[in-house]
Amino acid sequence: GTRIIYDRKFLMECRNSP
Amino acid sequence: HPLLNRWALWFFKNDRSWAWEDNLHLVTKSDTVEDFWAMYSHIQLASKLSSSCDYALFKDGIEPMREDSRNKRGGRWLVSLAKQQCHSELDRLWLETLLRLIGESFKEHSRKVRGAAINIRAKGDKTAIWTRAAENQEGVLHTGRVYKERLGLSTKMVTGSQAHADTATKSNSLAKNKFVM
Repeated sequence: GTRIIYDRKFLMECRNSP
Repeated sequence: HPLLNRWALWFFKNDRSWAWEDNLHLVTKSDTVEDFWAMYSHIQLASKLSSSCDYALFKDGIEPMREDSRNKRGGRWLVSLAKQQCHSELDRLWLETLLRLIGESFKEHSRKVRGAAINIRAKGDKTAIWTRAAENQEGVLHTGRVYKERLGLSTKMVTGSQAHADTATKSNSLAKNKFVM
């Protein structure tokens, strides 16, 4: 299947988005 | 944003009047980045937990215990934290560990990672990444290297990998490290 890899920066941005 | 795996958060609180397994509770499961943050913002920080509590984040379907058949041949990379390390450092390390798991940062070795746990103990807190096979040198070393690097651990800090089969028969502190980094 497709690999879904998220880096730290992206994950932290998701935390801060409304 | 879907995660590659669904992850289950477990909470353990030691109560000697109950059997070990009865003190282990499944909190919730996350399979999107948004679910993960909702979960994280609703639970206590690790530094706020009382002594002898644990958190564990494991792939769905695998219990955070050596006895799970999928962990029998496995092992863990253990990071022992000095008591003088401040609470914010503990919380930072645990969050970084969680982000590496859900983000699948171990690349081709991510499949070999089972989960991670943090143990709050009076003697000193510990975090560990659990791997599928304790004997697979290349996989274990790669996971350990990435773990240490990504967590920003000092190169002087020693981390060790132990086989669950060894920690089951000895107290954790006496279990022999198969690999050291």
